[in-house]
Amino acid sequence: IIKLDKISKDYKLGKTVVTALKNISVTVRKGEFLAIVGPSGSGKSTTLNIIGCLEEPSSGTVTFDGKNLTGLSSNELADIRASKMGFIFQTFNLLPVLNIFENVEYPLHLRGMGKAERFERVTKVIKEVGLERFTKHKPAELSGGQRQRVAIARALVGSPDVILADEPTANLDMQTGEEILAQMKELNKTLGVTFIFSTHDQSIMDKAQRIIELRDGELRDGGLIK
Amino acid sequence: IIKLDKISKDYKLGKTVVTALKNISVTVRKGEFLAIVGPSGSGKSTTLNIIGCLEEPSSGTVTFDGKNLTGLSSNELADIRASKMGFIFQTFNLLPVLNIFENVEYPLHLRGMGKAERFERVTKVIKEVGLERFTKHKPAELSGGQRQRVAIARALVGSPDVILADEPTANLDMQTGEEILAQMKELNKTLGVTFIFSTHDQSIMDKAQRIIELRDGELRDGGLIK
Ligand SMILES: Nc1ncnc2c1ncn2[C@@H]1O[C@H](COP(=O)(O)OP(=O)(O)OP(=O)(O)O)[C@@H](O)[C@H]1O
Ligand SMILES: Nc1ncnc2c1ncn2[C@@H]1O[C@H](COP(=O)(O)OP(=O)(O)OP(=O)(O)O)[C@@H](O)[C@H]1O
Ligand SMILES: [Mg+2]
Ligand SMILES: [Mg+2]
Repeated sequence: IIKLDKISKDYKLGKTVVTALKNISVTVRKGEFLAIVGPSGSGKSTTLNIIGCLEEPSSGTVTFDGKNLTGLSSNELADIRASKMGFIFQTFNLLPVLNIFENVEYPLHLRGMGKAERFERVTKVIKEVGLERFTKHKPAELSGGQRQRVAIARALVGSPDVILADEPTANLDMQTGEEILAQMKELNKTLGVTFIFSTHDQSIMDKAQRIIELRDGELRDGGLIK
Repeated sequence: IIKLDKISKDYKLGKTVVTALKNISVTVRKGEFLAIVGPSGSGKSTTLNIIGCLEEPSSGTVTFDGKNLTGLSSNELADIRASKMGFIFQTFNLLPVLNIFENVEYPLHLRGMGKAERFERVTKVIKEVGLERFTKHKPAELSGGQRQRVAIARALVGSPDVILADEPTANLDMQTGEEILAQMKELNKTLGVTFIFSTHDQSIMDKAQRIIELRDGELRDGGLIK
């Protein structure tokens, strides 16, 4: 369970201040399949980054599993992220010098998982996103949607409790996107994995149990409940 | 008018060869509003890159305005691109050290256009994509969809004859995407600008006069005519 309480986020740009989020309060329950929607620039990625401890709010509190994250060191935050969360970035953030097997394996390496178990998990998730023929390719040797699927595989491989997915189907054709969403829905149903999407994909909105709407950094009508 | 005649494209990956395109032949007429569709990895971006002279085919001929492009020097190809084409990349390819005004202005600079005319054109197109409040931001200080719109603005600013758009709405919400597509349709109708899209967006397919379908690097049924 994740709680954002009166979160605001400002960016300084030279002498001006850009307000990305104004007074956002959201409670995410365990096992939710939640979609954050809104126009381009409305603050969806910023909200996801704050939930995922990748950015600190300018004011307000973030609570994760009852623990107040404000004022934790960046090492403590990194530990929580590594053990509890999987993040699919809007710009993928793959490591260009590693091939896709190594990219997907990376979070397991960081956790100190043994070689045999890493191999088994990575092979399985790469197959699930349809990239088994491409394990030796580096990110630059892949299509846009293939890179997106590597980012998805990397977020899923460690079986985290919470997956934060920023526009995970943006570069995928409808069929590939549907197959991957079905797998995510399945993980949510059978293992209770919490999914928080930032998206403009109607297909994800249709599958979500709850939709939260942002506009100009603010929640519209406290969000809509489906 | 652009003609691809029996185009194949292979990539070497260590000892293996990856075939991205097999024997593609396409004729694009002046003023067309054409969509290339197909699953992730089917060869859409590769086709667009070859049409836009950004990649050379492994075999086959590319003709542009009656001129055979095979064997032209990379300088001659760059000239054709700079004077005739606007390209919207799937990964945007913005210059990180320039702000968005400077990013959009860049192709006009390369052409030697005067300062006053550059300012007028850049201001106009930045307003058209809804980013007038963000001119001083650098790409890293923008949302994903805002970066995509900078890439779109940059392709449009020089009023080219042909625009190659690789998934131009992938990171945009429906409304923003529709507004931009309406402007592209307008340019096509009033100025006869040729648009070639690589896309999986149904909304672009609905607006296209003709749809070409790729699957595993090959044309399906010689493409479908709407
Ligand atoms: N440099 C490269 N080396 C090896 N293979 C490559 C390289 N670049 C692309 N490919 C392969 O060529 C195929 C076609 O790639 P392309 O980018 O054209 O696909 P696409 O249809 O645009 O896909 P998407 O919808 O995912 O963007 C893919 O299978 C990809 O892995
Ligand atoms: N480093 C930064 N400096 C200044 N402004 C920023 C910075 N990062 C983001 N912004 C601004 O904050 C606002 C919210 O950005 P955010 O990335 O959360 O939007 P979004 O809803 O994810 O948009 P999209 O759908 O286009 O991805 C945008 O207007 C953006 O320009
Ligand atoms: Mg975003
Ligand atoms: Mg592509």
